[in-house]
Amino acid sequence: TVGAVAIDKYGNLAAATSTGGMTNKMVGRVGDTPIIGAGVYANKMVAVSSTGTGEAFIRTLAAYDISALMEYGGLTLEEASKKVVMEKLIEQGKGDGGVITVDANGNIAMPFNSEGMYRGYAIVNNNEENENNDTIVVAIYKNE
Amino acid sequence: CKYIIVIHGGAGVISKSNISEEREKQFLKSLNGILSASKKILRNGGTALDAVQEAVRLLEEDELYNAGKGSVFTSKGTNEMDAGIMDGSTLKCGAVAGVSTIRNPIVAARAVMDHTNHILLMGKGAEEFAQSKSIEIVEPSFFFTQNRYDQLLKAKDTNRVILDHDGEKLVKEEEKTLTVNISGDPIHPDSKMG
Repeated sequence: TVGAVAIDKYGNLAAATSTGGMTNKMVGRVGDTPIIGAGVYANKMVAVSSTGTGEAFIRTLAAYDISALMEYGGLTLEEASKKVVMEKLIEQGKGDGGVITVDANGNIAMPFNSEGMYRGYAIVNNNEENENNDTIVVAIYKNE
Repeated sequence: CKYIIVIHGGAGVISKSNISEEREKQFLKSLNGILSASKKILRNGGTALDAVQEAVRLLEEDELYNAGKGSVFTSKGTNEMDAGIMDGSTLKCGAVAGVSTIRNPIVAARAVMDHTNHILLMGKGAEEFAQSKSIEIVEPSFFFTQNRYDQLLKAKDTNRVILDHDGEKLVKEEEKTLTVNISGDPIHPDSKMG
């Protein structure tokens, strides 16, 4: 599964996710990727894209749950993302994986409960004309 | 005000012991390239929606990842792909599911969002809709990759359904169990020898 979330110069957020699913899945199986609120979600506060055991993300409505924890629970992006991925996804969803998230304030969180997740982010330095001053960070393993 | 794009290429049993140095470099180069290309959209005043669509389209084009070309196989050896996209400023969204002939499912998902009153189209209907919007259609064989097919065979051997990047570990485990014959040549454990 692959995905992206972004915030633009107008402060708008967006999320996208795409997948081939799981190896040896049943024909006709649909995972969380095209289910809005499970594998992909965005509103004016946060954007989320997921990867992992699709059924677990559907059971917990993981992507929307991050937004709800922020909106109704007052959690930060980091707190909400971690709670869903490191607690609810495992305990209630019985699955593993991770999410990438960005909020309206430009905070980023990329928690995952598996051994690794291919991931990265780019921050545009809008005060600089030279794009070489933009920040790009990529990582694969835990503790990176 | 910061313009930011974040991407992922999947999670799973991904550790240094399961990935060769060369493959690790391929992933890092790919992630860097896709971030670099998609951040240009934001830098040039493009929208977050356009940036995430382009980032995911590029990820679909790279067979390192389980989406578009490089997708994993179903139990019947076919590829069935899903994609979804959402605009946070309007709550508009679009998705496709179970498609096998749309080169870039994320482009079709965006078209569902932009050109229909619906959110999710599936299977043949999604493919016919994509064709009607001049979105590139390909033969199902376009999505075949040997690496993913090998992973299907291993998954079937063990009767498991596995996450995209867990398949690499499965194949790696198999390699570790290679034994050698009297001449020192490797013998695959699946080989039926006298």
